[in-house]
Amino acid sequence: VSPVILVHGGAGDIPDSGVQEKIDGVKQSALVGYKVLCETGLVLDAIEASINIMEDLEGFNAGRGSVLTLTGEVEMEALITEGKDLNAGAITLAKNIRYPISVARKVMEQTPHTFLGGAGLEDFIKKSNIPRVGDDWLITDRAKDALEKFKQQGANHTEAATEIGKRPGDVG
Amino acid sequence: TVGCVALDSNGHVASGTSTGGICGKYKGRIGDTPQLGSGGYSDDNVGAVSTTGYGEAIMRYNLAHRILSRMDSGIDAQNATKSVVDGMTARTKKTAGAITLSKLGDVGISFSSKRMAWAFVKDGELHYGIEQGQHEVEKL
Repeated sequence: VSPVILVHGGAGDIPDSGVQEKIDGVKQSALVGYKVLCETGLVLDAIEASINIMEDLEGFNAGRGSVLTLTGEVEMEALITEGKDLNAGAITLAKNIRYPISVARKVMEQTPHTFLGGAGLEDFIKKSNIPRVGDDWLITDRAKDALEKFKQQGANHTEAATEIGKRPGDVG
Repeated sequence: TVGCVALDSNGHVASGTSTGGICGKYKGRIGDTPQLGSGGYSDDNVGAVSTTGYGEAIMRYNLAHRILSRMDSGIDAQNATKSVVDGMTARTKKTAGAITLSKLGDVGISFSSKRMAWAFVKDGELHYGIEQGQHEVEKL
């Protein structure tokens, strides 16, 4: 079969001002992933390379540019799955890492577990010597502005913005 | 959210999905992205899927696994992806998107949201789009 790589950059009410940035990003991601796929023949390497591109682009909600919690923090999640043996690796509530998908892959390949989060994930990141990045890298002005807008919209509703499930933000 | 599915020349498929979640989410909220069968799934016998959209609906609907299950019953990647995404939206009133590859490299792309950016490379061509119905092609 011919190798194929297909990427998405998130679904939702993307504003007109963000359209070209999204298109440029997914094209770059697909091209980089395809090059890796052809050079290595390794499907996981291609997946990781493609997603790393978008995790570094602040116009995408992953890695740098991730949206913020109500308390202004970044909590990231990632999942990688492999069709050969139904292997998978997942992480949740990840903080201060540059490439969540790469950490999910390490969970899949270097631990007997499938899904790590919270204190266990922190421990794994430290023991694996995964480089940390600061909030100055992850948190962008756009993400701060989006949270402020979200809070202002919440203040105009009868339900408090902090109430779970009452005021979902923009979708993925 | 960002995602990727790929097929290598040996017929192996894989998927990846990565996200920052929902703006203004409650601290500790976990979405669909890291959950198997919701944010993604891969099976060499069928294909691979990565999803994006309204996480609470995607995880309750098991979006990724439903798409592969439909393909396993003989539906092609595009029709399986569209029918399941639309089915989730009809059932939950929330929007989502998904990208799918079959084990033979057939592509499925669908979203019930206003927009979803996507791109794929196959047989020397770069395909991409973001609007409903948009499909641009560039020769490499």
